[in-house]
Amino acid sequence: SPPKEYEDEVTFF
Amino acid sequence: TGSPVPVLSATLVQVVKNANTLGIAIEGGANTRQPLPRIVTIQKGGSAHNCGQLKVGHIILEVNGISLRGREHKDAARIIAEAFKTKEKDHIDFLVVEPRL
Repeated sequence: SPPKEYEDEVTFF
Repeated sequence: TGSPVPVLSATLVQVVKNANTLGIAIEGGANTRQPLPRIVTIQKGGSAHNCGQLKVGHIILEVNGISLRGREHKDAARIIAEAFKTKEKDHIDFLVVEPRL
């Protein structure tokens, strides 16, 4: 799994 | 007015809605490490890719003249989604800036 600092919210359109 | 952000090369990019999807992903928003939404993915075949001017890493300042400053992720995402969905315009105007290294 990615490091925690990269677990920000991401939205796809 | 919010905190000063060095904007040295803001570019207005017009994305024509010529595909079924916009084809981008964004991260960030107010109260995160990335206070303005940043493009993290551009999918081939989407409207953004077809336009050829948006790039991964671009930071989105405005969408159709609406500032994203101070908006949390979900609010910024809603504005982008509505800009793509509305039939009033056949394109979306993105004001973007490349982050300074």
